[in-house]
Amino acid sequence: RKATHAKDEL
Amino acid sequence: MNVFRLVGDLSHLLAIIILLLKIWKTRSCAGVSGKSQILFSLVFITRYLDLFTNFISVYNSVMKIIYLVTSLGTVYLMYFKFKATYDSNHDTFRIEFLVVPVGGLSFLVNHDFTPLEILWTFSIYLESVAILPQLFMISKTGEAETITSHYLFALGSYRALYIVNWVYRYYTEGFFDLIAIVAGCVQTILYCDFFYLYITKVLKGKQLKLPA
Repeated sequence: RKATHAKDEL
Repeated sequence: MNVFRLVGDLSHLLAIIILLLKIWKTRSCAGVSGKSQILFSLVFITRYLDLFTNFISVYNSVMKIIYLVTSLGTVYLMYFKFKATYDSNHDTFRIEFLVVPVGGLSFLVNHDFTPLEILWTFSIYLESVAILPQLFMISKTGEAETITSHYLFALGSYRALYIVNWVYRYYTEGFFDLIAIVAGCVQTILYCDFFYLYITKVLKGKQLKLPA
């Protein structure tokens, strides 16, 4: 699994 | 969006509102670290620059704006409106000892070497340690008002709930952001000692006083 970006979080 | 994330966000919002109301109702910011509040404002400013470039949802944008406005409002109340009540001689943590290393680290360890990305990373790292001036202030005075301890509990719970959210997202979506997760764990660990005192003292109706 590849790291994803938590930009949809606050 | 899952329930852990939502309750985490609401807990974060509750923390900010508790603090604002405490300052507003008592007309005093005694016992509150202005330095931590400045750091939190800096966290929101550097993280939410994407408010104009990256639309996620109405919920996301509205919450970002609320966090920004309320945290800047807290700083305004502390440093302008109720400045006379600000306990600056107990708020002596040197924030450059946090901002400088965190700034360096965000240049070294990030998802992408672009200005917005580095600022986002900076905000994630800075948030994880931004409470230290407040905890330092409590350790200096040896006590915290009950309302301040409720504030800290809500603020600490928020990142702890985010950790549960990340575990849930990992299993349901295969989602993980290592930078956010590691920083979020550090942030939560910093609250552990406080959580212990909160549960064993404040919830039993006593004031939060540190053992001498």
